[in-house]
Amino acid sequence: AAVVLAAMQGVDPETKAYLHTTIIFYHEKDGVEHHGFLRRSCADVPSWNLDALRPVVDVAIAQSHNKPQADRSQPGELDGPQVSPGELNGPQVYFNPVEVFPAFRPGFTEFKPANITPELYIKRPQLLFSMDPVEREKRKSYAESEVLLFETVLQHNEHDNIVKYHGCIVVDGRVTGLVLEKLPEMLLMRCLDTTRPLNVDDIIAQVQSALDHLHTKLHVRDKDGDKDAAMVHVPFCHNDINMQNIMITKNGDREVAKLVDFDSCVREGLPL
Amino acid sequence: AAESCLRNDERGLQLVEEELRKAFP
Repeated sequence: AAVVLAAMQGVDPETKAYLHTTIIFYHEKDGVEHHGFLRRSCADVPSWNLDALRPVVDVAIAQSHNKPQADRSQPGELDGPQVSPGELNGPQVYFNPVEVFPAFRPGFTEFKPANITPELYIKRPQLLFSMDPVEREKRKSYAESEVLLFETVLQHNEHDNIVKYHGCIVVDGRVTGLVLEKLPEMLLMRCLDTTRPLNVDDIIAQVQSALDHLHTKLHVRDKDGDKDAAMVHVPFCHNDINMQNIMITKNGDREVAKLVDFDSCVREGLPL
Repeated sequence: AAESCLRNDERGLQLVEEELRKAFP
């Protein structure tokens, strides 16, 4: 098993936007010590090369080895206590799918994984904090709310500035992923490249148009897929408009904004 | 509650616009 020596997160000094995480680890195999690092970064962030990272790794290793045994008390540190199941470097945890994934309901659109193309993206639930039963239940409810919204509302009320939904991935009667159009760039990351001008007025007008659509123009389908006569022009609120939930794609030379992430989207007046 | 729900979106868009104008003055 590997032991984490240090973990660092990089943020943009001006926008405070997340850029990358680096994890430096140690493991022993056949009596030989190995050190390594894992790095996760957002798109368009220049990668460090190994030479730049080496001094950081060396310092982390030296600090870890020089610590008195008594101070090595954090789970996952070199010679520290055993980590619990589900923790970083700990034993794997198996969840009951019923507690994690929403049920596939009759009338939902199943999308077969074999038909996935490079133009599509599968949104899957993040399970990182699902060890906590309260958090697990919350996340399942977000996933439930989002698939229901795509299936009964957004699929039948498409808009140029809202991500297109193609169906859901189903495993053993549970919805394990949503199939959406793949969108190349998050608005947050687009803003880091100021060398390319951005038509701010146009982007804001497009997001406003998507919001007007959500707020005033939607109808809801009933369980048979028919228009629900009582549910016409139902206002919905996105409730999580921010730089990370707007994606940017291109239509010719024009940059097009698309709203994503509808797991907080509810009918106007309903509690979040 | 309904009014504040719509205001949520308006406020969100307002903050996005501020960020964009900062990045692309």
